Amino acid sequence: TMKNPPQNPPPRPPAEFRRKHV
Amino acid sequence: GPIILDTYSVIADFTKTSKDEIELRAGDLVEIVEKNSNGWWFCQCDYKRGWVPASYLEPLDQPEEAEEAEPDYGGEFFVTISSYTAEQEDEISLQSGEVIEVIHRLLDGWWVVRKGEETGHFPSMYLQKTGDKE
Repeated sequence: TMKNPPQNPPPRPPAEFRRKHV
Repeated sequence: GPIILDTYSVIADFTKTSKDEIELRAGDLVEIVEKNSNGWWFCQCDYKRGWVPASYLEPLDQPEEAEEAEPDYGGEFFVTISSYTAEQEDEISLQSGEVIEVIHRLLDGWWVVRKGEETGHFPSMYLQKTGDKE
């Protein structure tokens, strides 16, 4: 059975893959 | 017919931080069973099953995701259900119970939100729809 996802926020993308949105 | 799962490639090594997550190695191919909007996706690869961060995956084929290309500055209002302190310069710190506007929903679970003059990435799992349009 599929358990609930982790309760902590997932990690941000690695810096070199992070897109600029702000 | 058979269920065809979307295949993604892993862009960087990922070390799990809880028992329901699985380790990823850059270049691995994984099949995704469930995509949660909080950015944790349920994956099966070889004999392993568990949660992995969508932020470490990219589609193997053409991106088929329904991700908005541009921010929508007439966004929808949400209330924060947990506080979060920014760790990166493009993130925003908010207390629990603040009303903010979501201007860009990203599949990695870090949505771009606006509070007054300030914008930044915030964990979508700490947001709940307010119900009114304000």
